[in-house]
Amino acid sequence: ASDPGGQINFFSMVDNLEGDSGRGYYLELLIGTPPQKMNILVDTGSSNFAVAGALNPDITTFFDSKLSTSYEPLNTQVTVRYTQGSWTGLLGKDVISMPKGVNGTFLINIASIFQSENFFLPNINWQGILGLAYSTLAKPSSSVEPFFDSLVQQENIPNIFSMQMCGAGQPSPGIGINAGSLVLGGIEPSLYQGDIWYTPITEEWYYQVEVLKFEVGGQNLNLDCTVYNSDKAIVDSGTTLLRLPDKVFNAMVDAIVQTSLIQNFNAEFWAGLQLACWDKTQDPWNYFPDISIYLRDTNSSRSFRLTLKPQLYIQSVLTFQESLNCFRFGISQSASALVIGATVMEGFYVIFDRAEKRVGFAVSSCAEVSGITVSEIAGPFGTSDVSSNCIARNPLREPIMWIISYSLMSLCGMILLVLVILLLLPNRHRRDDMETVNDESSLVQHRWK
Amino acid sequence: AACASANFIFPLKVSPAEMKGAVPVAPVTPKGAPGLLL
Repeated sequence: ASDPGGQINFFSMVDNLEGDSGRGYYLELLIGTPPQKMNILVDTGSSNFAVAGALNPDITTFFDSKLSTSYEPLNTQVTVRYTQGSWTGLLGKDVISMPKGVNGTFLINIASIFQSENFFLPNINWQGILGLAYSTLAKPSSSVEPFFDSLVQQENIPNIFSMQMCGAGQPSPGIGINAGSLVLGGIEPSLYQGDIWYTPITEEWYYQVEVLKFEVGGQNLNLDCTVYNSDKAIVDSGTTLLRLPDKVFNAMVDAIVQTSLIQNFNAEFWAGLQLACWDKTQDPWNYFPDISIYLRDTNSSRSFRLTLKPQLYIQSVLTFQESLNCFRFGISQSASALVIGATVMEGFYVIFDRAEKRVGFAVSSCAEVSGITVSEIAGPFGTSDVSSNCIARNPLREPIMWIISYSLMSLCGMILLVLVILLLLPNRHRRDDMETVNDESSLVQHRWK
Repeated sequence: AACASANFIFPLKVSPAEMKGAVPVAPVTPKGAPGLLL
């Protein structure tokens, strides 16, 4: 393994995840004293560590803080809202350990969920969430130290983790055994093939990256590259599909329809409302094009290309159809962001190198379907055909900017009020003057009449 | 031997025939179909 200090055994973390893209990939953790075993969803798109603190119809177990002698309540209520679903819990601290992770016990912030909506889903086998993004996203404030920050701080491991998700080509919902690996503190060479290509993290909140270009069947989608990054492009293990901004999604579907050799495709398939099923003797994957995503390289004048074969985005789904194989479209539209979710991540070993502020991609050792490798990485490519900056900054993203904006708006309002008052005052004087009748004014008034 | 000679008769890559339209089927769990959105 590639830990230079040799203090961590990365090999013990291989195959420490279970699950699938539809219901998420989860890690087993032991929480509290005596330890309570929980399965925790790995989410690189949020920053809170939370576990069910009460029973819920969709889960079978929960963390009972009253049974833990090491639990320290912080008496703070916290609510986290996701793209879909939310939960409310109480903040506290407790010790955790990882049966297949970094050795030792660590004191970390935990939210005990007592109320949730659309967060726990039917048939999931996890009871909590491990947010691995930056503290900027932590709720109720960035002062709540995220799980991985605490781990790096207390165990002095390198500030890097990597993830392999092994559901490519597996029917969903899968059997969820030995479905992937979360390597905390480094990179495990047995989990990838070829070179690792790195793209900069453009801002440390989500794992935000810069997408430069899309190709479908080798043809450039030819949209302005700022559209690909509106309002952000992120790498998120807690999102099942590849989510594309509306404009990109429509262009992508048009390009796939034109390139695919399949006749009369049902429009509802693209919207995710229907599955497409073919006779078991037919293999639809041969009839769809490859999709490529170009990311900016750490050398900003270069880029590299992630290629997804149809096996990654035309996803097999288990149904009760005896003679048919059914598939769903692994790409959906998004009003708010481009999300490189499990659809893409299942093709690659993804390295979240926080120390060097970059995300790495390499072809995953488990991205194989029927002996075919379903992902590719190629580069370097030039960037002369795209803008030098494809990210349109949103100045109101930072809380401080909101405060400044409100202050300026209040100031403008006060100035406007003063101006209105000043405008009204002379008018009143003028009216008073008009009402004062003397010979001269009366004469003038009559003349005007 | 027949297969080998057939390979020589068709040295070019032949593009696949158009595939028949798919049978649309509603997902078993429509609500859960898109998966996670965290």
